[in-house]
Amino acid sequence: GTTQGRLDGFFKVQ
Amino acid sequence: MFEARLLRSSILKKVLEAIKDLLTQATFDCDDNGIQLQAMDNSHVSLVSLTLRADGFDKYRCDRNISLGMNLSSMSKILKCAGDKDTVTMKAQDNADTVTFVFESPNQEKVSDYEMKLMNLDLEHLGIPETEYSCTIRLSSAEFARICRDLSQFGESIVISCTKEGVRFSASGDIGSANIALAQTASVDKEEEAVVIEMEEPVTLTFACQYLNYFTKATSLSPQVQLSMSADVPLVVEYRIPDIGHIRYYLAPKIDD
Repeated sequence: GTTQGRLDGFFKVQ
Repeated sequence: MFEARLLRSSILKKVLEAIKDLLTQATFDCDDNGIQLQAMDNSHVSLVSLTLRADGFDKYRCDRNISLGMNLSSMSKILKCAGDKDTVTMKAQDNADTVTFVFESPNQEKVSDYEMKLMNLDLEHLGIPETEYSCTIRLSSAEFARICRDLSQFGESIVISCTKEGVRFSASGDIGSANIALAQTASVDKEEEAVVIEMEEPVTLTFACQYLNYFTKATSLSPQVQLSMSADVPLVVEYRIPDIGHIRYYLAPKIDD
């Protein structure tokens, strides 16, 4: 099966 | 004072249609260069990044940088009141707590204005790193919308696999499985119907159908769409809006358990 990934971690809060 | 005028309200209406399934509220950041919107959906699976350049507007004035926090369902209700051929002007005073939309019919015989309350939204600006993608695929936006719609019947996920031979979209589920393979086009009559693939390394990633279908709400903004993929990083789905800017969607891939 697969789990939906999240964007947190890819983009840094500025 | 902020004032931005578009000869055709249809662009703004289409932009709203393209973001309102993903976002309930968003901040329109306005400065000399134009309008920017960047926001993640509530579940932090996708991100919308919209740019409308100042030079794409018929009139654009922004004396001081201003952030307009808008409830998108309210904004959508207001834009539905504009005729497609109406001119639309967005206006706000510095430090205002409202924004005004003015719609003018082509013959100027009907002028409507709608004032909307602004929201105080927490500003969380995200830095999107410059990424070299292993694969970029350019294809007709209508074709991409059709592929997402057709494959959604088979399962919750679409696997996108890009090799030098072409790009394959696959889905499987209870009723069976489906595969759509597109080869790079050798020659086409219409440039927007071409399939163009640039590949450094083959990539296979899995994405949620639901989000891809939300992104395809932008189809009417552009005849073409560009998909950019690298292993283990978000997919970028970009629609270039002729003469004014672009809307980019970022989508986190599904991860194998």
